[in-house]
Amino acid sequence: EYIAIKALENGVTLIGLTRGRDTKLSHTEKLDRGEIMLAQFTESVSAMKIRGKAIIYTQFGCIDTSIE
Amino acid sequence: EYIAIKALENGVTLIGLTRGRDTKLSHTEKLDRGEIMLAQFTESVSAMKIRGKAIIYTQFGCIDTSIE
Amino acid sequence: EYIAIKALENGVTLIGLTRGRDTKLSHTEKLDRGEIMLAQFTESVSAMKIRGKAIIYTQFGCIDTSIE
Amino acid sequence: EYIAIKALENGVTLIGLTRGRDTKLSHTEKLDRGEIMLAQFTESVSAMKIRGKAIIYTQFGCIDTSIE
Amino acid sequence: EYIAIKALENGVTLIGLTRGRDTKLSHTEKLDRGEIMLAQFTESVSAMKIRGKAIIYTQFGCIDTSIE
Amino acid sequence: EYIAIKALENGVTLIGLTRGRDTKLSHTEKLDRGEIMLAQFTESVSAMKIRGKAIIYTQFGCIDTSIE
Amino acid sequence: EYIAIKALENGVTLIGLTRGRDTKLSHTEKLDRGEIMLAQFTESVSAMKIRGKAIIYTQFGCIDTSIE
Amino acid sequence: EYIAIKALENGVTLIGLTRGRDTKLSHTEKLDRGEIMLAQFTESVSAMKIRGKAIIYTQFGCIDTSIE
Amino acid sequence: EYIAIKALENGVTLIGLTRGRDTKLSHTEKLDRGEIMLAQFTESVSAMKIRGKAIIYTQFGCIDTSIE
Amino acid sequence: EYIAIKALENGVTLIGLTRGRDTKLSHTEKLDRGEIMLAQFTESVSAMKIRGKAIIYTQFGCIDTSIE
Amino acid sequence: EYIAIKALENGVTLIGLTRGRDTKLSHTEKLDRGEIMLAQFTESVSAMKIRGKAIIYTQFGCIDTSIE
Ligand SMILES: N[C@@H](Cc1c[nH]c2ccccc12)C(=O)O
Ligand SMILES: N[C@@H](Cc1c[nH]c2ccccc12)C(=O)O
Ligand SMILES: N[C@@H](Cc1c[nH]c2ccccc12)C(=O)O
Ligand SMILES: N[C@@H](Cc1c[nH]c2ccccc12)C(=O)O
Ligand SMILES: N[C@@H](Cc1c[nH]c2ccccc12)C(=O)O
Ligand SMILES: N[C@@H](Cc1c[nH]c2ccccc12)C(=O)O
Ligand SMILES: N[C@@H](Cc1c[nH]c2ccccc12)C(=O)O
Ligand SMILES: N[C@@H](Cc1c[nH]c2ccccc12)C(=O)O
Ligand SMILES: N[C@@H](Cc1c[nH]c2ccccc12)C(=O)O
Ligand SMILES: N[C@@H](Cc1c[nH]c2ccccc12)C(=O)O
Ligand SMILES: N[C@@H](Cc1c[nH]c2ccccc12)C(=O)O
Repeated sequence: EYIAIKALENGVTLIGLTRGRDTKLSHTEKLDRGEIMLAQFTESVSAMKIRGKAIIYTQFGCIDTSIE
Repeated sequence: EYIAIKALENGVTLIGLTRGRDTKLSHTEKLDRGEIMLAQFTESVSAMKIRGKAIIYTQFGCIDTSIE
Repeated sequence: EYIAIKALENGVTLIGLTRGRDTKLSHTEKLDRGEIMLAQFTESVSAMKIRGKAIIYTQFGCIDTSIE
Repeated sequence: EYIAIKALENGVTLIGLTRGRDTKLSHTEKLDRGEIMLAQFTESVSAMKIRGKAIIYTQFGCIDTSIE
Repeated sequence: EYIAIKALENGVTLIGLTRGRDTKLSHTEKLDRGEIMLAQFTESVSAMKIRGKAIIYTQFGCIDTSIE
Repeated sequence: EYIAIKALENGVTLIGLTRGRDTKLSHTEKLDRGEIMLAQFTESVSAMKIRGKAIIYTQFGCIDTSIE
Repeated sequence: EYIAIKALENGVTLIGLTRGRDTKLSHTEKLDRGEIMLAQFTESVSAMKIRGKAIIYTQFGCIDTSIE
Repeated sequence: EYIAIKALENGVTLIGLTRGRDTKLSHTEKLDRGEIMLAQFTESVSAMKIRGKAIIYTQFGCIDTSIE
Repeated sequence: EYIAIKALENGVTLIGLTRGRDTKLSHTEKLDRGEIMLAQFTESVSAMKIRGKAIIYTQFGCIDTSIE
Repeated sequence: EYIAIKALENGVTLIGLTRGRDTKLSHTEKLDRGEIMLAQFTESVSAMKIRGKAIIYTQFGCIDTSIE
Repeated sequence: EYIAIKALENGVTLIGLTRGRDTKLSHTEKLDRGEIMLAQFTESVSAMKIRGKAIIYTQFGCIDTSIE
């Protein structure tokens, strides 16, 4: 299982949250405008959080972070 | 199996409930407006609860928390 | 395998029934209007019962608890 | 594998029949009008019987207990 | 693998035949008009026979026991 | 893997042939008009033969024993 | 994996060829007009040959033994 | 995985090539006009060659041995 | 996984390349006009090369070796 | 699981991020205009980042790195 | 998982990159105009690079190496 993120501005953040009984920050990746990140769920990461203007590609289709 | 949540206001809450004989709070994540969270079912979490104005993306399609 | 429940009123109840030779209450979760619950079948829960005004999302499509 | 049952009247009955060489009653669940039950096939239950006015949701589609 | 049977009259019979080198009656279940039975193939039952006015739901679609 | 047979006359025959190096009769089941039989391939039966007026439901669709 | 054969005349032949380094006759089954045979590939049979006027049902669709 | 061959003339040849480091003839089967052969890939055969006027049924559809 | 090759001229070549750290010729098969070859990927062959006028049938559809 | 990248200019960068508790650079591959790279997720790489003018082919469809 | 490459000119290059912590050249294959190569991902190769005028067939569809 992987998802894709397209950053639409500088400073988009992808946060990986730890798998297990505790939920902490595993890793935070900064993305700049136009960069594309592909990230799997792994033994270390079981949840992700995205902040900033971006498009997230998932098995449910595209999800845009903007709210009009 | 993962689901996606798009927070439409500040203070949306994702609650993970524990897997096993007992059902307690495993973790509570706050989401702010425009943030997107992707969360798997895991060895620790077998049920989730969402409160606040949000769109939940599941294998059944989109579910909106608002009631018309 | 998970299902989703959208509570359309306060006090919607999701009851988990125990897996095994005996069928007892494993857990009862109260949902308030607008809350969404996602629940898997697990080693502890092999049947569920929903009471109250709600929409249940399953692999068979949406099931509404109201009668016409 | 699970099925769903929507009770259209009070006193709908879901009977679980035992898995194994013998076929006996494993559990009988009463459902009231508007209640929804989701039940898996399990190590204990390999057959089910439904009595009363209800709609059964299966992999073959909806089955209504009424006869025109 | 399960099938579903809707009894259209009283006294519909579902016969389970034994898995293994011998083929004997494992169990005979009587169904009354409007009752619905869901039955899996199991370690004990590898063939089934239905007598009486009924609709059988299978992976091939609906099969009606009546002849035009 | 199972198939379904609808007998269109009395005396339809379903023959199960043995799995293994030898091919012998494992079991012969007689079906009467309107009866429906559901039969799996098993550790004992790896081939089947149907005689008489019947409709066979398979993964390839319906096969009628009559010739034009 | 199974295939189905509908014999359109008497004396249709289904030949099973042996699995393994050698390819010999494992079993020859005669079919009469209107008979239907369902046969799996097995530990003993890894190839089959059909002679005579028949329709063979396979995962690729129907194959008729007649030429134009 | 199996394929099907319909011979359109006498003397169609199906050659099985050996699985393993060496590639030799494992078995050659002659087919006469109208005969149908169903052959699996096996522990002994990992490639096949067909000569003569025939139609080959594969997961990619029908392939005819004739040219234009 | 297998592919199919239809030779459109004499002398079409199918080359099997070795699986493992080294990539060498495992086997070269000559095909004549009208011949059809079906070849699997195996423990010995993890890549293939086709030279000459031919049509290759793959999971992506048909690929013709001719240009424009 | 693999993805494909088509570089639309010189100096497109594919960065592989390490699988495990730490997230570091595993490998950086430079691509020139017109080059195509196919890359799997592996035991070493669980996330990828692409910089530069390119088209990324994923299970969600094509993703273009340009923004307008 | 395999991909296919059709070389549209002489000297098309398929480069296999090594699986594991290091990413080096595992093998470089030259293709001439009209040649077709089918290559799997393997224990030795987890990424591939194609240079030169070619069409790459993948699970995402055809990818042409030419630009505009
Ligand atoms: N540590 C949690 C992270 C998590 C995954 N899915 C969740 C859903 C809700 C809350 C937390 C989570 C776990 O692995 O289970
Ligand atoms: N602790 C429960 C949580 C749960 C999952 N699905 C449920 C459905 C109903 C009630 C509780 C639950 C379990 O793991 O089984
Ligand atoms: N304790 C039962 C609960 C159950 C699951 N599916 C059912 C269907 C009918 C009756 C009871 C059940 C079991 O695990 O099997
Ligand atoms: N005890 C039986 C129950 C059963 C399942 N499917 C059936 C079909 C017919 C008759 C009985 C059954 C068994 O486990 O096999
Ligand atoms: N005892 C037989 C029952 C059976 C299953 N499928 C059949 C088909 C034909 C005849 C008998 C059977 C068996 O397990 O194999
Ligand atoms: N005894 C044979 C029965 C059989 C199955 N499929 C066949 C096809 C052809 C001839 C015989 C058979 C076997 O198990 O293999
Ligand atoms: N004995 C051969 C039979 C066979 C199966 N598929 C074939 C294709 C071609 C020639 C022979 C065969 C085997 O098991 O492999
Ligand atoms: N002996 C070879 C046969 C083979 C299968 N697929 C091929 C493709 C090309 C050349 C030879 C082959 C093997 O098992 O691998
Ligand atoms: N020996 C190589 C052959 C190979 C397969 N796929 C490839 C792609 C590119 C280059 C070589 C290869 C291997 O098994 O991995
Ligand atoms: N080292 C991390 C890399 C990673 C994968 N998916 C991610 C999502 C978010 C942040 C980091 C990651 C891991 O293997 O889990
Ligand atoms: N050696 C790397 C090769 C690789 C595969 N996918 C990648 C994506 C990005 C960078 C390198 C790679 C590995 O096996 O993991």
